[in-house]
Amino acid sequence: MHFKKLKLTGFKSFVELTEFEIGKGLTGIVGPNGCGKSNIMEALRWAMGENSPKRMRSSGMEDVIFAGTEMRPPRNSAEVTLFLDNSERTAPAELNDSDELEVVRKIERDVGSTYKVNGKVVRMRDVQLLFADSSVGSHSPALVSQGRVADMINAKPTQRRMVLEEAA
Amino acid sequence: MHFKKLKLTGFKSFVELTEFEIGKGLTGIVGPNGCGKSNIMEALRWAMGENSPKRMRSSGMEDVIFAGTEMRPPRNSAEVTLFLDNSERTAPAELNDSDELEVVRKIERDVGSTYKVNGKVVRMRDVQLLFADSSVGSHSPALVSQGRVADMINAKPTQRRMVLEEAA
Amino acid sequence: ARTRLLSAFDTVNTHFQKLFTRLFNGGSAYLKLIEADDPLESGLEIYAQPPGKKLSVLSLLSGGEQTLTSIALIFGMFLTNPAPICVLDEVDAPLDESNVDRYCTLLEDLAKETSTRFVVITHHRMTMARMDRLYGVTMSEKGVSQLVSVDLKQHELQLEAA
Amino acid sequence: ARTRLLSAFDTVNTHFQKLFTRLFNGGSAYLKLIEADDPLESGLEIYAQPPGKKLSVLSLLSGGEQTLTSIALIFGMFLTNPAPICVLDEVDAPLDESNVDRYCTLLEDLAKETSTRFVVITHHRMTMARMDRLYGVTMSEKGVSQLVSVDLKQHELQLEAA
Ligand SMILES: Nc1ncnc2c1ncn2[C@@H]1O[C@H](COP(=O)(O)OP(=O)(O)OP(=O)(O)O)[C@@H](O)[C@H]1O
Ligand SMILES: Nc1ncnc2c1ncn2[C@@H]1O[C@H](COP(=O)(O)OP(=O)(O)OP(=O)(O)O)[C@@H](O)[C@H]1O
Ligand SMILES: [Mg+2]
Ligand SMILES: [Mg+2]
Repeated sequence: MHFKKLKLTGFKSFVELTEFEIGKGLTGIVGPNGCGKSNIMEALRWAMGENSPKRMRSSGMEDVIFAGTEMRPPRNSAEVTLFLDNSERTAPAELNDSDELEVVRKIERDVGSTYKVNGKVVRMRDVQLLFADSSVGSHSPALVSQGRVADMINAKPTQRRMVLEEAA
Repeated sequence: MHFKKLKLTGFKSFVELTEFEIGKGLTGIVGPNGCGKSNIMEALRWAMGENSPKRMRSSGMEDVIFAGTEMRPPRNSAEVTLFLDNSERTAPAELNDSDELEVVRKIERDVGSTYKVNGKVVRMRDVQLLFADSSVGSHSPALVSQGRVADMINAKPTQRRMVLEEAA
Repeated sequence: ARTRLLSAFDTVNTHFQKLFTRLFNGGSAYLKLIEADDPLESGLEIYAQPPGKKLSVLSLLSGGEQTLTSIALIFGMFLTNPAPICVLDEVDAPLDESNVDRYCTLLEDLAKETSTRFVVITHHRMTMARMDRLYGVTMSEKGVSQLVSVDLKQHELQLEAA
Repeated sequence: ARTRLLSAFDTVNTHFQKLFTRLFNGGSAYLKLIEADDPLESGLEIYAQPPGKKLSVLSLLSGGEQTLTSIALIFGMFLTNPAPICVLDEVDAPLDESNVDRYCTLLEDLAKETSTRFVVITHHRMTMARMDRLYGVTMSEKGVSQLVSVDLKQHELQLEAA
């Protein structure tokens, strides 16, 4: 399974529709402090079923919805779509009938999150399993958030062992 | 009171006698990872009477003594001298009789630390008071160690209030 | 102790607000004692509003914005009780070029406004170029540090050639 | 669970040791389970010996050495269980130029050895120049992020001119 593209609308500072292609090899993201680089990574983690607001630098999950600026009103919903290449047919059986998978997560104020895969409504659990099977997921050690290396260095030995267990 | 110069021997990776002039304005220290930049700052903090090994990235105070390399044997002692300009005569009374102050801290394995000011043996308390009077000291918020900014950001609000109290 | 903390809080807060606006070229920020009625038991929270953005607590800002805000707080405490020396160990690491520039401008201003001597450890070329003098630490013999004084002009030529 | 942890420990440790020597251009390092006889209650300690230095625990190394050692551990875990995507958010911030170079070389090697796609967020010019493609995020309208694809050649010219 390959990650091909990410589409964001109303997610944190990406209020307008934004498409991010994930090509083979090394893709760099650059830009000034506070411009939204880490938000892209959080959109990826969120679409894979992240359910802890703390890992999204938020106090509640609704903090991911565009909160407005001095010039624009806040939005009521946020949506992220993750496009996956499934031509090797490695997805779980009930989702494995096509070459491409479109995983959509949407959140609305006071309503909560809904997940869809190729247009079909699914549970959070289904999405988390889809990614766990290909050894990536919102808790994967392959997603190294800003400050995570410093946390590993300052962590107590027992906390580091727990990270090792997650990687197993 | 001005800080003029620092002299190190056998202190961490500075095994040979090293002199560091502290001029007016901005003095930069550069060099590759692991070459000894942070060790210079620790030498300054140590000479001002730091008595917590943890703040010196050590498990015991003797960890500041040159521990040897593949080519050189370990040393038995470490010594740091701090040269201060006291021409404004702001030092505490018993140390205030000259234009220049030389604060020396020396540590020997299995013996412990000794302090001298202008050749006279003094207690750790005397050295700490000398610096506290000029609102600097080994715990001063003006000494921003590597990683301290990240600690402030991740600190709980009550820990931040304690930093404010130290600055008061 | 309570009155001392409250008066230190006021002075630091005043300095912090001015320094934040200087470092961010606009916007505003303030400190607040929270979580307890007794100041000695309370917590210190930091609220910041970078230019054009909504006000939020420190934890919702980006990595670089949090660093710049913390630098404003550190210098706020420093100005409340100016020390004869200030040492900054790789404080500019998470900053982008334009924020490094503002950090250096602030250092230059503070060096002029006070008689404090600043020692700045950095890997940023821009910060190196703004120093009055530069020392290099080398480990030509593995595990043994040596301090050398660097001729600034020479250093600039080497950086350009790299 | 115990046998799974022990076998993961062995695999990660083997990868970690090789990656450490690659990143430091020499030296050696290893992991150890400490503090308890039962692996599920134990702690993971990291021992490292940069080239020419004495062996010590992670906490006695310098800031940059600790970062590079942690990167070796992170990639050690990654290689134990390769994921289709790997995202690295400003992991190179504390590194000097020669360590940034080794970090980039390792990334290039891993991208060739596996089919993993890497997304690398950075402020280091050298890292930017080693990417296969580059996206810039701007906030020309304050508080609103916009993603633009950057032409690498164009970007290099701008950096040189700066
Ligand atoms: N729900 C939201 N609505 C609008 N803006 C938001 C929301 N959540 C976060 N932001 C904005 O996103 C910005 C942070 O972006 P991000 O952390 O991605 O920056 P960055 O590019 O990673 O910067 P750095 O280089 O400093 O790490 C904050 O300044 C914040 O104002
Ligand atoms: N007692 C000691 N004897 C010999 N060497 C020591 C001693 N204590 C620490 N060191 C060495 O000093 C080095 C760390 O130096 P320091 O932390 O000053 O590096 P740095 O220049 O700040 O690097 P960075 O840019 O990565 O922060 C370590 O690699 C360690 O080997
Ligand atoms: Mg970021
Ligand atoms: Mg250092």
